[in-house]
Amino acid sequence: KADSHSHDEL
Amino acid sequence: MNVFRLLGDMSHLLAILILLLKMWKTRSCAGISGKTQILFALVFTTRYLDLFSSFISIYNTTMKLFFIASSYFTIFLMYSKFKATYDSNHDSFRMEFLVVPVGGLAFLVNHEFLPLEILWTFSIYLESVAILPQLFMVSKTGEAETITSHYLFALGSYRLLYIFNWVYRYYFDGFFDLIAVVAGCVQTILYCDFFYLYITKVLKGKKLSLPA
Repeated sequence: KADSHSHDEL
Repeated sequence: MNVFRLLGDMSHLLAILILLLKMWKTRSCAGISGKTQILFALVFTTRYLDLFSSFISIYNTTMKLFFIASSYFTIFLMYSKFKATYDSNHDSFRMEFLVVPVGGLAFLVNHEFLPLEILWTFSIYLESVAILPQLFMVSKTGEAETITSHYLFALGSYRLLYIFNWVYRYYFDGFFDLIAVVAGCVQTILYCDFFYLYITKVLKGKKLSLPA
């Protein structure tokens, strides 16, 4: 679940 | 990182550079909404607090630092260095009409009820509407300098390219962030009218002006 909204975008 | 994401980021970077170049070369910030620029600074500040908590890549960190620094530099140029050229009479959109509802929504609809996560959500929602004071200003004056319309086009393209990036990531990486996608779509939709004017006027060599 954490991976689904990891904030790797700018 | 896929090609749409990279092109989107480059488009965002280009937009900021166009804006800075316009102000620096003409020594003027006429036609630019200071409200939108303040909102962008707030967006970057609240979103990139994760600079202190997580490291993703050199690229990611560099871009974040540049976006934060350039947004504050823009505000400095508008409200200090080139203050005399700032068209505050036409920049009358009320920021609290955006910040307050968006803040409330970030508390109610988020991935996790944690301070950093709520701030991230706030920044995503705020970014989607932060351009409104600028678009309001263009519609109020009925025109925009060509360089300003290039800036807006690059800024709108960035979000459109991010939508392609999300479609790609959904199919190839199994990644899907509902909050980012919905807000990103809203943000892109706000540019549609402008895109139409840009393609039908500015690309044909005319100045962007609205029908009276």
